[in-house]
Amino acid sequence: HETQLRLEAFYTFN
Amino acid sequence: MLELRLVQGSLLKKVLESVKDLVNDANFDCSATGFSLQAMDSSHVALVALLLRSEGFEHYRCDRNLSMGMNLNNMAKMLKCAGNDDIVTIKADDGGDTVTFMFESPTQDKIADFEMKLMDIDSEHLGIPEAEFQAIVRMPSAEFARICKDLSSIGDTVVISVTKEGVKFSTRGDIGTANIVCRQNTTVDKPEDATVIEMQEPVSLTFALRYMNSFTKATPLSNQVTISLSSELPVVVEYKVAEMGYIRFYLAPKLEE
Repeated sequence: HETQLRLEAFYTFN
Repeated sequence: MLELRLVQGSLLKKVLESVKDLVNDANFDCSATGFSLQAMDSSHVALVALLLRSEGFEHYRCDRNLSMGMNLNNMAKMLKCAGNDDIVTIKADDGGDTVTFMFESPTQDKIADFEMKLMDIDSEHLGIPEAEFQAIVRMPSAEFARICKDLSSIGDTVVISVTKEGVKFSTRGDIGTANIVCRQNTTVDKPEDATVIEMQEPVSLTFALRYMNSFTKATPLSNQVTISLSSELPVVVEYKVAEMGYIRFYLAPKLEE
């Protein structure tokens, strides 16, 4: 099965 | 005081049509650089980044940096009232709580203004560093849209793999599997029909087709789309907006458990 990653896993909030 | 006059008003109509289903509310930021937006979808899986550079406007006045919170569906409703050949002017006062869209017909015989209420939005800006991508695919945008639409009738996810053979789009579902391979093709009559694959190393990533299909609503903006891929990074799907900027969609991958 696949897990959907969120963008926060790659980028940080400014 | 902000006053932005865009002769090709249809560009703004197309931009709104391409983002309104992905993002509900967003802050449009106006600065000397241009008119921009960065917003995530509610599940924080996809992000849209828009830039319309100030040089692309016939008249661009932005006395100080301004952030305007707008409901994109409402903005799209107002822009739908502009004719495709209309000149669109966006006006706002510093500290005001409304924005005005003015539509002028090319012959100046009809002038309309629509005033929309602004809203306060907590902006969540992500810092997106410039990245080196393992593979960059440039292809006709209509072809990419067709592939995403076709595959979504078979499965929910697409595996995009770039090798020296080309770029492969694959899906699987209850009824079976599908694979579509596009090879590099630069021997075309029109440059917009070309498929160009720049590969540093092979890469393969899995994405939700629902989001990819949503991104393809930007197809009317540009004949070509650029898909930038790196393992361990969200994909970037970019459409140029005439000569004045871009709309980029970022989508976080799915991971095999």
